[in-house]
Amino acid sequence: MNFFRLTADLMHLLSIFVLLLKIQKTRSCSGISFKTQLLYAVVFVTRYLDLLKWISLYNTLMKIFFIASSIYILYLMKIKFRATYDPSQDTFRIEFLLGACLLLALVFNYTFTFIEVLWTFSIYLEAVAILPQLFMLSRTGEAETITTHYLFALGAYRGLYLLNWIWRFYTEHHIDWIVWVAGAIQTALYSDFFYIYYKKVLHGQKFELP
Amino acid sequence: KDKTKDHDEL
Repeated sequence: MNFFRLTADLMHLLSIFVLLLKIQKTRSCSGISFKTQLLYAVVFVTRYLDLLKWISLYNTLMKIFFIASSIYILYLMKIKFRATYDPSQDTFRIEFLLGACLLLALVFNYTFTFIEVLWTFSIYLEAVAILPQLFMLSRTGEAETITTHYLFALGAYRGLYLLNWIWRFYTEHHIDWIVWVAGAIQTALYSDFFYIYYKKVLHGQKFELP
Repeated sequence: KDKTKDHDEL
């Protein structure tokens, strides 16, 4: 564990709490892509099939939290606050993402086993899981400030993981190409968002696309 | 090194 990785994980936790706060406070999931949240649930379930493998208490508790919270968010969006979800805004085709990631995982993996291919699939899928949300944002052209805080925390978590990998490369000679490439793509997807967040939200303005 | 043994990141 190092500073960057711990901070990254905490930003990831924070992003989920901000999302839960947004839904509970406004009693609405408007502006949130159900498809992105569904993809995250798939990511956590397929990645943490090794839940029973002991790495550390931290590792196990975080895995349980990520699986449980992602499913709880699906429950909030699909059942509790269903009326506030507008599917006509959430039109990104996730079938292509799922198919492409599965295909890539079958071809580019470390070991061709069931658990390992699904782990790889989850890494690729996480890289693109934010696309339906960003697509929704670009369609509506604006977002509630708290929703942008959620996206910022999520993007910061990914950016900090890049720093963690650089750190681990120099201190432990840790190399993980699959995670690096997927992580770099994932972080790059946030660049436009970061720019507008910095220009508008941090200066007290509403998040609106130019 | 076998990468499959050290998926220690979340």
